[in-house]
Amino acid sequence: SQASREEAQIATSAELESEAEPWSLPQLPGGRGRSGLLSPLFKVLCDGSGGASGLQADSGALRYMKRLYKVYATKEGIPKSNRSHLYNTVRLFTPSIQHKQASVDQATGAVQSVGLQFNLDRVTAVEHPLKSVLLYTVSDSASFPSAAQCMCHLVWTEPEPSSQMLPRPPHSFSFESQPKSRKKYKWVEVDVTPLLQPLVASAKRSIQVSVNFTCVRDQLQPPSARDSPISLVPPSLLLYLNDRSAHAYHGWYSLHNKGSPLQGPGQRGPSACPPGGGAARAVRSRHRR
Amino acid sequence: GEDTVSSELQKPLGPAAFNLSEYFKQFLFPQNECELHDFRLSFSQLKWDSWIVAPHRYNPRYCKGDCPRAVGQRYGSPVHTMVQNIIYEKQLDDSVPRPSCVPAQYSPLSVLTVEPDGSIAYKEYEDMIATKCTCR
Repeated sequence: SQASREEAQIATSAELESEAEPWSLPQLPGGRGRSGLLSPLFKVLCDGSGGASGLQADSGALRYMKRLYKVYATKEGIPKSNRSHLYNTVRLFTPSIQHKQASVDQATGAVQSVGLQFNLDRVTAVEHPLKSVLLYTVSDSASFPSAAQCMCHLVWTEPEPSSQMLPRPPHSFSFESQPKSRKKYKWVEVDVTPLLQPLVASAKRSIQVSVNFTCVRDQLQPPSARDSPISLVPPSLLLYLNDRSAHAYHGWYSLHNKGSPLQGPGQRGPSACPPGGGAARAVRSRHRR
Repeated sequence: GEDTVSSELQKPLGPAAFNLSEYFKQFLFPQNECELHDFRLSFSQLKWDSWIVAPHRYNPRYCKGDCPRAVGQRYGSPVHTMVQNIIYEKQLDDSVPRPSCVPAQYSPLSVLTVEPDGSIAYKEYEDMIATKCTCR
């Protein structure tokens, strides 16, 4: 199956990677070399100056990632063993805003067209994209209906026209808004994996997209809620990646490999998405019997 | 060790310096043997908490202690360790040290960092916490 082929590729490339990767060569942060923890560690060991300094992170983004950290790791910081996803890296990029138009349509609610640019410089060559999500942070939960039919229009605007890439048609899709948290802050995730995959996989360093996001209120809402406009912060981009290098944790590989006798060619491998995939669950129940 | 003990007993006993029970204790309960030690580190000590958001505390642990002469399976040491011990004890070559007490197994660590461009990365790193020691 595709997934098991991918696992085999990852295992062989991880071995190749470990042979080819000169550990002793320090690479300083800021360049496109290593990202995350290793470059600053090398920097400290090489010239004694401390860690990585840089831009402040967006507080909403930070709040979301802290929540994600609690879901994926124990208090001691160890990845939880009950994970079933393939990725060992999650990156959250906040956009720089190119342009913004907002208008309110009585029938469909607020319509915002926002031109966003995401700088993906930190994604390294060994990080393989698995899933891409636009993440909306809804801070004013009162004005966001708990259940609404939303429509998202995405128009890719390339930073520079490239001959190989055909102009992309606008994409629009609708979804039921399922805010992810009951607390003060809510997040709405819009899965754009099929649309973004070619761009992220082509090691594009900058992605420009114009996003229209409309929500049609649920008729059952009280009139007062229906009238108040939706305040939406431009979405961030969440990338789920699999780091194939030797120093990244591939525990899922050994976990899932332990079960490999069960996974014959006809069976699907572990899902690339968070738990909830029907097939993945089906495999587990058979295993129990 | 029997002949060692008997030869020790033949020596004249100095009343003040020699306590038999203490002497036997060092054979029964080896002191300072190779084992795992905790070391809790907080990134604020390194002034890294501005870019390492989680975990707040990190216990990498470390291995420290003497390697016994005949390590055998208790440490999961390979046979090579015993050979090195013999080379060291027979002083066949001064440059060959006694086997060292080093980590044998690790567990991974999840780290949440703020990158220099302001993006946020959750990554899982292999071999970041020592969980078992060995002599080799």
